[in-house]
Amino acid sequence: TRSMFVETFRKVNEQFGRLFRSLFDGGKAELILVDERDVLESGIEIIARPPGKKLQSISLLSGGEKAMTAIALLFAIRGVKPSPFCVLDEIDAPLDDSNIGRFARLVRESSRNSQFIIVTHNRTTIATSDIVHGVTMEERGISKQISVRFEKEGRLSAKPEPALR
Amino acid sequence: TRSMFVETFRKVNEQFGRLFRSLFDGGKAELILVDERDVLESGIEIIARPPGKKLQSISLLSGGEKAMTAIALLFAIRGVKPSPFCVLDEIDAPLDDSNIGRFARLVRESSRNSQFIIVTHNRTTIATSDIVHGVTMEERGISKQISVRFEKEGRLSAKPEPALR
Amino acid sequence: MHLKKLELFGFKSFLDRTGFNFEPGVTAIVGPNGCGKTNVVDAIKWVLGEQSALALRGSHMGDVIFNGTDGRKPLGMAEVSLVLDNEDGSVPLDYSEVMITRRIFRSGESEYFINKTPCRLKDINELFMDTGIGTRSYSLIEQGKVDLILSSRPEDRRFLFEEAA
Amino acid sequence: MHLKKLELFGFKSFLDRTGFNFEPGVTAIVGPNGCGKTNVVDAIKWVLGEQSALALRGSHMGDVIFNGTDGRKPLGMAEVSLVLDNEDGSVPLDYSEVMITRRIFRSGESEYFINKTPCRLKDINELFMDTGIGTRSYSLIEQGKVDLILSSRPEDRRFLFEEAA
Ligand SMILES: Nc1ncnc2c1ncn2[C@@H]1O[C@H](COP(=O)(O)OP(=O)(O)OP(=O)(O)O)[C@@H](O)[C@H]1O
Ligand SMILES: Nc1ncnc2c1ncn2[C@@H]1O[C@H](COP(=O)(O)OP(=O)(O)OP(=O)(O)O)[C@@H](O)[C@H]1O
Ligand SMILES: [Mg+2]
Ligand SMILES: [Mg+2]
Repeated sequence: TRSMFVETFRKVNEQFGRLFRSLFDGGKAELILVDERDVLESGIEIIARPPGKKLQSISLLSGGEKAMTAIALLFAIRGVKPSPFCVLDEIDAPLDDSNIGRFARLVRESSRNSQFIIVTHNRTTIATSDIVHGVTMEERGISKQISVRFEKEGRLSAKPEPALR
Repeated sequence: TRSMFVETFRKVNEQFGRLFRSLFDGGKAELILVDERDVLESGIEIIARPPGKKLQSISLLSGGEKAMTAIALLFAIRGVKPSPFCVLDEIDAPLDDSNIGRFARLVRESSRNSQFIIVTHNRTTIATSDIVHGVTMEERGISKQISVRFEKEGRLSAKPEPALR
Repeated sequence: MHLKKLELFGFKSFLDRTGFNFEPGVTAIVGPNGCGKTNVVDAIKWVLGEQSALALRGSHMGDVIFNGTDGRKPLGMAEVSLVLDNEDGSVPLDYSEVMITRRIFRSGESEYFINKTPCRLKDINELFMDTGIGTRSYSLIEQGKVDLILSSRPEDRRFLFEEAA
Repeated sequence: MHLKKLELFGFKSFLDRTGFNFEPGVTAIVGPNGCGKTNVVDAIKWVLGEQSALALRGSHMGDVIFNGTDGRKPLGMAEVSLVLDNEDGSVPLDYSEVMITRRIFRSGESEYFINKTPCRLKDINELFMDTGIGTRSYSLIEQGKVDLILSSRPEDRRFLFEEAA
């Protein structure tokens, strides 16, 4: 199982580097085993350098850069061993428009192998989905599901709810 | 100083309840001293009940409801003892459009007594400001300040940057 | 293998029986702050066997039962059913659809069902063992937690890789 | 009393001398992810005397000095100046404007100035003692921290009230 872990680590590392470069349009990211001699116990260090910037501790990255780096890593792990579905609750909250577009494209791409259920307030993210379930509380405190908008071939054309931004 | 604390606590409590009702359009919120006999050491419990809903632990509130409750409390404290300026970094991130409007109105109201500096990605929040400073990185890794849009009487009329949502 | 339908009945803010249909691809769940979107995510975690009330934002499991509003009385039971498409046979049952159901009463007792037949939680875990459903923490990212993987300590990050190995 | 101007020079991603003018009322700071907005917030904390590198997302104070990009060399010094309007005399100095400046070198040594005259941090703290500047933690809410007051323990919340008392 030591070799299983090393192999998984190697594959995730390779995908992480590739996804990071794709999401950041350049730069470099990799995973480092803190203690290479003790692979089954070693912690895992994350190195990430957005394009043009100098390498620093990931703590100095911005809120949006941290989210994009975490997304690259999570999707890298998914790439190595996909699970049938993935639920994401408002993970696009810290992202600006351009990064939300990249995130949405990554989700679309990955949705060929996995089903995605995404809670979001963002119009771009919503526009890239196949089905939209609205949740409302017309009667205070009571949740109801409403208006599924559903376009199998092509994008959502209905106007988003006033509650969305 | 025991009486100073009790008096401050009472005033903050009163403003907290009022601001919460205003931000949530109803409901109820208050602060409770865990140990009333030991006012100078006692912890402070927060009770919050959005309109129509039953009272539950604040842990069960939604992301946006928690943010609005925290905003009510922070602005209540400010109301009792204002500081000359207040810096807010993306605190509108978890809010939907309707709550962002309420938050923006609260900031406008409070800005009569304090100066506000708000980092935001949101167009509504930006539209309620008096000055907008753009920060860019045309040369990668180098920050510059650009395009201050400034309208003393009335709202911002310039079109927001493409990086904003 | 993908999710087909989620049904909530008396679960948190979903007083009445409410269904969400899912398709392969991307499903967006939208709505204003506090309307119940994260409660839907909680329902998925819960029906798959979540044992920690804290992970569902409560302090005891009974917190997931609809506990009333200004206009409605609390319920005595909550129930969630999840229907999975099993056309690819990844779940070792001779059905093209598998439904798992979990019920809880005010006493705190949970009941589990596979295709409406009572079973133990253990049976559900064994059923999904090879599919990764319910066991891979990178299948569900909670609100506000996306960059937890970056801020966690190197030793604490390992488990994600171990799950993928 | 309000902020008039903030000037960054070699502070984090602000290689060149960069000024931000502030007016009473509401100032918005906008721009894409990673462009430097939170770095501006860090600069305000830092010039007011922040002693914790962690609070500035770094591991040692030298992390605030511009450390180069692909195309630029690192600097040996960072400097931030903050100009305050003192028309109302709330700062006990006979000036209508008060400028505080902080410099740091790679050695980690900080220098402080009031109106370009060298002083100690202690002098700056005493100067602002009655104004609440730099001392009231409810004057600055960091990115991602708005609901910290709700998730913190009752005993840990006290300090905000003590500051307001
Ligand atoms: N047992 C329960 N009975 C009734 N209502 C409940 C129960 N548990 C939680 N709620 C309500 O559910 C609401 C929270 O819903 P949820 O967290 O799903 O919101 P959300 O749609 O995710 O909002 P946001 O966009 O702010 O994250 C709270 O207002 C809470 O009062
Ligand atoms: N000492 C330094 N020298 C050069 N660049 C630095 C330094 N410290 C931090 N940075 C850079 O500053 C950037 C972070 O900027 P900041 O946190 O201000 O972004 P932001 O505008 O707040 O973005 P977001 O909207 O994502 O929160 C990082 O990319 C980091 O590389
Ligand atoms: Mg939510
Ligand atoms: Mg930031």
